Amino acid sequence: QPRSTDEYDYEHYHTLSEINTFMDMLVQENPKLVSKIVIGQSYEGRPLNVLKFSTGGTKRPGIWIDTGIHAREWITPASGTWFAKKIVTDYGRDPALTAILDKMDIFLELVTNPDGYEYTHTSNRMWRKTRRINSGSSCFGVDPNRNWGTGYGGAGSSSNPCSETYRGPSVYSESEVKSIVDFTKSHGNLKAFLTIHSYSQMLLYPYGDTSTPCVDEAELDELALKATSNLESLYGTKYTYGSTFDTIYQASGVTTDWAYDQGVKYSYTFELRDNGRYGFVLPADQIIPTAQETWLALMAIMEHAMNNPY
Amino acid sequence: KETFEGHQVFRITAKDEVEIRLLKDLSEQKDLGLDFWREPVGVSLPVDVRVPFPSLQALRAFLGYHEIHYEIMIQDLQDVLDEEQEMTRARVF
Repeated sequence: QPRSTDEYDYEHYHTLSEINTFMDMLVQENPKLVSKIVIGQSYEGRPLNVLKFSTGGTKRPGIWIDTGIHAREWITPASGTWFAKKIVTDYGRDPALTAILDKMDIFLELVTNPDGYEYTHTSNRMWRKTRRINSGSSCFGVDPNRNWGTGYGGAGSSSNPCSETYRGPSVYSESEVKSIVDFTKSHGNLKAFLTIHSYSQMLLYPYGDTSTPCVDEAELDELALKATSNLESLYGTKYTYGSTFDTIYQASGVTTDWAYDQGVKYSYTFELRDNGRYGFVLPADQIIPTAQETWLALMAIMEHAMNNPY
Repeated sequence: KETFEGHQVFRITAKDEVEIRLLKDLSEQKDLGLDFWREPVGVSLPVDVRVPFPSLQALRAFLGYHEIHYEIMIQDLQDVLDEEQEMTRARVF
C-alpha cells in the first residue's frame, strides 16, 4: 500500500478501498486545505465521500465535480484522483488555481456510485447502474443519471428495471443521487456543477430532456468551445460539444439539467476519451494523459465561473 | 464473477435513418443480450455494441443482410479485461 499520495500509482486503476485510502491520506497530508465530508450512504450502506478543498471562509461560492456515477467508467474516478492531487500540488504554485481557491471552494466526489464500482471489481466489469434491488423484478440497479428531478420520467429514460437507463421507482429514489441533491440545497452557493462520464469525447450542457435551449445557451456554448479547445491543445483529443439533446439524444432526469434548474449556471457533463478504440476499457496507460487534458478544460470552466460571479 | 470470453465489441456506422431505425429495433431484442455502449441515435455518431459470443453469428447475419457497415473494435473483451487485471496485479507487486 502506498504510504503517501506521492507514492500512489496514478497510472493504474484502483479498487474502492484504495481510493478511499487515497482520500484519507490526502486529507492527512493537507489538513489546512483538504477535508472529507460524508454526504450520505449508498444503497448498500457505503459512505458517500466528498473531498472539500477550501482556503477558508464560510459558504464560499463552490464548484462541484463528480466522477464514477456510472460504475464501468473507470477512467473517471481514476482521473478524479489525479485532479485531487493536482489541486493540492498546484495551490500556491499555479497562479490560476491559487486565484480560484482563494475565492471559491471545490467539492470533488470521486466514487459517486460506490456499490456499482465495487461490483465492477468483484463481479461484472460491465456493470453501469446502482445495485438497488428492484422489487418485482429479477433485474438490479437504477441508472443514477436518469433519477434526477428535472425531466424525470421523460422519454429519454426507461421504466423497465432491466434497462441500462432505468429511471428508478421514483425521482431521487437513489440515495447516491438524493445525497448530492441535499448537499447542493444545503450549500446553496454552488456556481459550477461538472459531472464526469465516459466515453465519446463530448462536453454537454443543458438540456438533455428537451430541445428547448437553456437561457444561457450562448454563454455555455462559447465556454464549451474554449474548454474543449484547451483540452485538444494538449494531445489533440477532439471533442464535440453542445446541448445533450442536440449532441447525443434525449436523456431525461440527468444531473446537468437538474443542477442548471437549481440555478447552477455552469453545469456540464464530460464524456471522456476512448480515442475510438477502447470504449469503457481504456488502457491504464491512458489515465494520466486523459486526466491532464481534461484538467485544462476544467480549469477553463472554473476560471470562467470565478471571473463571472452571478 | 461474470466473464466475457468471445464477446466482441462492434463499431457500427449507419448511413441513413433507415439503418438507425433497424439498429434501434435491434436494441429492443433482449434475447440477444446486446449491450449498447453507444446508442443508435443518428448517422453522425457511431454505434458501439458489446455482443455476447452466442449472438455473434446472428448479429453478423443481420448486419450483412441489411448491408450495414461495421468493424470489430474489440476482438475478445475478456482478453482486454485480463490484460487490465494483469496491469493491476503487476502494480501491486
